[in-house]
Amino acid sequence: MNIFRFAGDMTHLLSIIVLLLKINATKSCAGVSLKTQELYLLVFVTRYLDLLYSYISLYNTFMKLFFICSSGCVIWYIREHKTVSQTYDSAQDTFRVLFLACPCMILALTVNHDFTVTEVLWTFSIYLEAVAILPQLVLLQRTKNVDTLTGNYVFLLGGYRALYLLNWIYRILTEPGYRQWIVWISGTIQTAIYCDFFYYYIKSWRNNERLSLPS
Amino acid sequence: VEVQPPKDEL
Repeated sequence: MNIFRFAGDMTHLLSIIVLLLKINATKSCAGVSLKTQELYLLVFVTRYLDLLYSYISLYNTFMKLFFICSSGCVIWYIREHKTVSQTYDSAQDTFRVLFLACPCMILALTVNHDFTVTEVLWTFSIYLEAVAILPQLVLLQRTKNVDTLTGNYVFLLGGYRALYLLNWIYRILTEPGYRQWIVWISGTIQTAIYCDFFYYYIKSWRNNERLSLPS
Repeated sequence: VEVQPPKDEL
């Protein structure tokens, strides 16, 4: 494992910790998209089915379990927690997730390495992760003054993807025969989706202003 | 036969 991959994973981990701390400390999930969190849970569960039949390393196993449990925990807070659930604004979080999930499933059934249940579900999770942030970005755009921690959460998530791009470049240069086109193309699209957000995040940070995305 | 890349990333 190279430094970019490790830094990417740690950034991903940190983004979730920031989100959980924000929700727990402020007892509010204002500006957090439940739809995106549910899509991530679906992504993690369909991708990490291999927990049941393949072992890579203790590190991988721990991270997989952490991602599944933490997104489940965020969803529990938003849906079930007595005070946090009252701060969830479902009227703003209206993205139609089936418009994301269905095309991803059709694509996964069409473009995959192997037509088996686990391989199609794994491919589906790769495609779905690329677009799962969209409900969150739309919600941020509708929120006039974005909460600093929510902004940081999305920034860290985008940073994790950018670091994965560097990880792939490093692996291409150092590992003969290494290639994974489905992952590369999806990951590049996923990172590109954050470009607009990065621009406004860095602009607001430099000007010392609250983040607000133009609609 | 196409070799499948190992799923060693997260």
